[in-house]
Amino acid sequence: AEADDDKDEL
Amino acid sequence: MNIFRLTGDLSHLAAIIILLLKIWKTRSCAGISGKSQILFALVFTTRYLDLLTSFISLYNTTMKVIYIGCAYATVYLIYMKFKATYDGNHDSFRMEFLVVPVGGLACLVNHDFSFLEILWTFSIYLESVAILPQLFMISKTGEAETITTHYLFFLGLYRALYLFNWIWRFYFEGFFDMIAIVAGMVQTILYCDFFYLYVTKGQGISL
Repeated sequence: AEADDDKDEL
Repeated sequence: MNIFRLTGDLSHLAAIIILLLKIWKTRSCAGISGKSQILFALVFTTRYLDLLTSFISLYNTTMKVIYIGCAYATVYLIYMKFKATYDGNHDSFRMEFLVVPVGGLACLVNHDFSFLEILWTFSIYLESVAILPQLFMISKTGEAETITTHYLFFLGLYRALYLFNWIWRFYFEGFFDMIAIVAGMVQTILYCDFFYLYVTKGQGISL
């Protein structure tokens, strides 16, 4: 993930 | 969301609930590493700080809150409520041997040198090794109760399913996150020896 991506995974 | 991700999350949830219920029902945390549970609480705390900054989905928020809540509840049961049953003498793995190198690595290898991103990276790295105090404790006492092995099975299965999730996401979404993938592989590999014992013995493990 890029830093500005929302982190959807747990 | 795909089937591997969903079953991975549910497997993770099952592991956490199994452990919490085991301690609650037996009124005992014998054989459980409090240090691993402290590390998991630290993992969730540092990873889910984005609860405060961004909303992704109801599912995402709900699961994060449940994971964090259960992690702290477990630590509370071990170190406060059922402290008398905690087997501290056998839980002798030094947490700083994991936290310090993992913290250093998170500062060196990350996607972005920002506060939240480094904490997220720290949590990914730390999660991959957080079970070591528990595995160390089992190797020291030479045994694990059946229910404890179920806990470990679901906890290990969760990250293995996430590996399939990442393969899926790479093929169908072109998405990959090298930090999560490598740490996930390390995490899954740590469970392989345990998986073997779990499948071949099926019951409580005695080495």
